[in-house]
Amino acid sequence: FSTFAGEPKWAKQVLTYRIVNYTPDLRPADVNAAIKKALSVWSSVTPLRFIKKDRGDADIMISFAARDHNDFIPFDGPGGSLAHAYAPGKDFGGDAHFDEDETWTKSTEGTNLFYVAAHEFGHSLGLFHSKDPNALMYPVYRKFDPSVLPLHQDDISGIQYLYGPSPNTNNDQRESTEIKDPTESKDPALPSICDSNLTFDAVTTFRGEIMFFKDKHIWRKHPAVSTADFNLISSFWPLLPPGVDAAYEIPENDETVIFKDNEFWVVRGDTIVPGYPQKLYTLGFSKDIMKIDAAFHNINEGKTYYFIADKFWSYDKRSQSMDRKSLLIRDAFPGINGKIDAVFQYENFLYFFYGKKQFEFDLDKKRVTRFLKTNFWIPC
Amino acid sequence: FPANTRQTKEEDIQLIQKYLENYYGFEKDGESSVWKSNSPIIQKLKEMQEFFGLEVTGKPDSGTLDVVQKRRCGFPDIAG
Repeated sequence: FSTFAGEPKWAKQVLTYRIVNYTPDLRPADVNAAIKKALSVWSSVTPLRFIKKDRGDADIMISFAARDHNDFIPFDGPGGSLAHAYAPGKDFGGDAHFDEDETWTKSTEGTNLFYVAAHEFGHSLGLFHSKDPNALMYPVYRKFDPSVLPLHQDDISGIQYLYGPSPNTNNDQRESTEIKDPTESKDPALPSICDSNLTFDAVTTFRGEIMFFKDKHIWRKHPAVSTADFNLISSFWPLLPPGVDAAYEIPENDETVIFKDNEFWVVRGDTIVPGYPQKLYTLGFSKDIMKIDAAFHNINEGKTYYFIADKFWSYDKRSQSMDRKSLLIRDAFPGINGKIDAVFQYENFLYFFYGKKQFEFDLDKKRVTRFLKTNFWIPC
Repeated sequence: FPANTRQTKEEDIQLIQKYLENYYGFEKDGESSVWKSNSPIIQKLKEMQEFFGLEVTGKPDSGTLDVVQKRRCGFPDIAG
């Protein structure tokens, strides 16, 4: 393997990518899947994670174009040069361009988009061409077996030279013959937003969006946008465990607090604030409290509420004190009886989730105003 | 026959030269494009043959032509 001169590489582990335009040769969903799968080839052997963006700038901008396309390397029509990508860096750095004069396919006929994209993203991450004719980073396009992970040991050695191995799988990826695309609906373990029995582990606002946690995935929904993004939690925070218990945002600090068992993490954007996780008792709980069910931060009151079974504690930011004694949930939130799964505040309402039900609670009227389905916020 | 062969040969030479420009940093100018034993283009051709594990002849032989006509990544094979 070889790297670019000066060994440029990304200084962060979570990278964003955006598909700027689409080839007419394939359905957009097939392009999305091929690109996602090509990126997961590299994330499967490194700590790197990739987040898809639908607008604005991204680290890896992906586009299709023919002939001259505003960089210094025009394409050459059908055949010959298929695509190119730039070494890590700002502006053009990391971007990948695909020659629209090729016939892009998702089979072994024509030019397979997944296979070419996996090679080009090797460049986007800092790898140069390899002389090993079996390596993915070999410059010449060859027929390949789509059921086998396209990475050769030479590629894995190269990318791990730059970024180290994946934190949660063994180094040798050659046993895994198939790349599991997290969005593949065939995977029975994937939660479905259309499931009428859907429950959530935690829900929180997050920089203007609402984040719904379920097992190892999150749905992200912006109230003003009709669609929701579906990501692996690890694509945001690789070191966060799946199946979180609770989460809440403190918008004024641009912090989101995420709980699992008797620990909690504070994140800012896609970065875990150094010094976390910390133990629950450091918040003022007694040491026998081993987990919380749900939490929200009331920005108007400056208070944070923690729910455990049918009780809650509140922490007053101003006096910096936690309630000495717990109170019954139903006393402060009439109509909300018993243990809840999740809660978040949106405008002047609270949304309590338990089981398949969601209760809207009006903070002014101090009563439940609507019964909603769990997936009310996300279009099925 | 000779005419055809000569034309094909010319096309092959053009194809290889273009390939060396695109992927091996060969910079075409009057002198350097002459195919003499130690001319720059021969050096670049040997670099390419070495990269692909071909016999390093410095000649536009069939093995070299075969590689040159294959689809590939548009990024160079040597650091620019």
